[in-house]
Amino acid sequence: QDRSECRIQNLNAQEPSRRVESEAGVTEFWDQNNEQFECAGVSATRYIIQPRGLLLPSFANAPKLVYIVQGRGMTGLLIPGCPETFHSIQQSPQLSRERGQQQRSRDQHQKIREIRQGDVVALPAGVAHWCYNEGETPLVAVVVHDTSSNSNQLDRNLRKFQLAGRMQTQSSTSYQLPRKGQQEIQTNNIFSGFDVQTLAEAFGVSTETARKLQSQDDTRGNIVRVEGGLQVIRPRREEVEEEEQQQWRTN
Amino acid sequence: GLEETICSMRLKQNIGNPTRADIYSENGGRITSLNSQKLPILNNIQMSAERGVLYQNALLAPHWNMNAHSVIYVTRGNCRCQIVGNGGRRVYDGELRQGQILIVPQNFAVVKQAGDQGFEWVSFKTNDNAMISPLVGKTSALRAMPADVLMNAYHISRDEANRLKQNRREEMVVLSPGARSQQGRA
Repeated sequence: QDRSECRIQNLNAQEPSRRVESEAGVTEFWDQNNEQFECAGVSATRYIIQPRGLLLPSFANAPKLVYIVQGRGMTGLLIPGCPETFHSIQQSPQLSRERGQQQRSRDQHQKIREIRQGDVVALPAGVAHWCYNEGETPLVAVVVHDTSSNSNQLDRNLRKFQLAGRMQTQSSTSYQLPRKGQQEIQTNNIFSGFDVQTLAEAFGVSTETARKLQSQDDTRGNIVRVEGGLQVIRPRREEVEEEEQQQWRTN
Repeated sequence: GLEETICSMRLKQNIGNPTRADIYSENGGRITSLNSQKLPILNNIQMSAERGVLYQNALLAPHWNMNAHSVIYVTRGNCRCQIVGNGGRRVYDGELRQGQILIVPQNFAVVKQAGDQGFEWVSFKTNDNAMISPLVGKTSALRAMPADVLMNAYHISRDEANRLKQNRREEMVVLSPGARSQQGRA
């Protein structure tokens, strides 16, 4: 790092400088070119996810800490090599009814973590994740990326890589624009950079499905609304609470 | 004590021998990784290497390097290679031929498809335990997601989501050619 970046005469409280609206939420960016952020080697973002809003999966070139300011939801980290430990077993319709479960097709995926106000979530560089608001109030999360981390071998600019969706590039005029340079906002997901035929062959799907991966006609942004709520496999809340109570007694 | 530790340290390991492959597909090819788990000296230099062989028209699954840059040197054959940076910008789309070097920056997504003569390469990576995150196959990011997340993320049906997760479920990183025609027949 060039230490001259830290020759700061005055410190100022910073507000987000850019706001990007999506179908089910808002993403706000602080100006990473601000000298104070440059000195610290960090970049900050705030997500406001409306109820039933899904923050589409993405990863970045720097590790980050997320603080849940408000609300509750769930998040999934997509760690290569980790097994899909959450899975449904095909049950007889009768057993499903007895347990009050809907008949759904089978699925399996990696662990899902519930998040709520006050939680801190640590995410390594390059690990993709998604987040869903299953509460009644907006889920507000503040994220700080450590772009000066050794695990980031690119330059100090935060670079986000979307796995799905497209982000709108228009920014609200009510926010101050960056003072120098232009803060980079991704517009497309990484699939859109690949050839449709190659994608279709890689996934073994039709070119139509491959085209949908690219989200070329998707105008929902990076936070989308899930009609009917997100259905995933996870322990029922009562099971968790019962388990916790039992552990408390045995202790 | 130097002669007992540094001086006698193992400094070499062969990664060209097919029997040392870490990932092997009968129809697709193979990949052999050399990291500091296998060769501890790499911990000192913070680098690792990978040797790859793709058979005729086979694919190396779209993936990104999580913690390293990758310097690819082509040892034989040719491939079509596409690299996508942040913002979904395609930063490379071309043919790689024997003797060429291509640098893939950390986190940039890359896919390779071997030509008619197959494709062989060695990658030098700037982390002693370089890791990739594949987008297709057994350990892929898409397979790790609930089907409902895929459905809502890409506006697709449950069947399409299941196909995305499952169609290459037995394969890892090295993909055999012709899956689209198999899909069509199915």
